[in-house]
Amino acid sequence: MNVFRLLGDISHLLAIIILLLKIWKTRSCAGISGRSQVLFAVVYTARYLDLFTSYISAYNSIMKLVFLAASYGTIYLMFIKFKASYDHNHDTFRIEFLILPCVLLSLLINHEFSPLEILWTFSIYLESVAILPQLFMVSKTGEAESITSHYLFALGSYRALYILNWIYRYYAESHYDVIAIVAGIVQTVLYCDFFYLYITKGIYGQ
Amino acid sequence: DEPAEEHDEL
Repeated sequence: MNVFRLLGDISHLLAIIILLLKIWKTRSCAGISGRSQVLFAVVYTARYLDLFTSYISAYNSIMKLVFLAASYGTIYLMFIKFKASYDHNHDTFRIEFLILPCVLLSLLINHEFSPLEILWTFSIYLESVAILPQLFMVSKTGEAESITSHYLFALGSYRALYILNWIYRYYAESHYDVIAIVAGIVQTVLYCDFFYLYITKGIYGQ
Repeated sequence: DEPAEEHDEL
C-alpha cells in the first residue's frame, strides 16, 4: 500500500458515497445513467469473486464488500425505490457494444486462461469503459448537476491515482500488471474531456 | 505475458 493507492481508493469510495447520498437526499436519480451503474455492478461482481478464493488483507476484503454493497444499493435505489425519477429516455447507450468486445478481449488477452482470471480480466476491461453511458448521457442532455460532476471527478481521479500507484510499484517493487495498466490508462483518458470542463468551469464558471 | 498472480488491488 502506498499513498497513491490509498488516495485512489479513498477517491473511489468518495465517488460511490457522493452518488448514494445524492440519490438518497434528493430522492431522485435524475441525470444518473442506470446503464453505467449496472455495468459497475457487473464489474465488481466479476472482479470480487476472489473474495471466496484468496485473502489479501482485512482492508482489501472490507473495501470489496463495501463496493459491492454500495453498487447494488445504488441499483436498488435507481431501479426500485426511486424508479420514477430515472431518466431512461436519455440513458440510451447500447451497452452490448461495450460488454461483447470486453468478453471477447478478455478471452483473447489474459494472464491465464482460467474462469476466475478471465472474469477478473473482463472486469478490468469493462470498468475502463463502464462510464461511457454516463458521459454519453451528460453530453446528450448538455449538462450535469454539480453533484453529478463531483461524482464523476472523484470516480475519474481514482484510476488516475492508480496510474501513479502503478508507476510507484514498478520502481519500488518491480511489480506491474500490463492489463490493469493499459485499461487504467484508457479509463483515465476517457475522463480527460470531462476533467478539463470540470476544472475550467470550477475555476472560471459561475 | 507474465504468469497470473494474486490481484492485490481493488
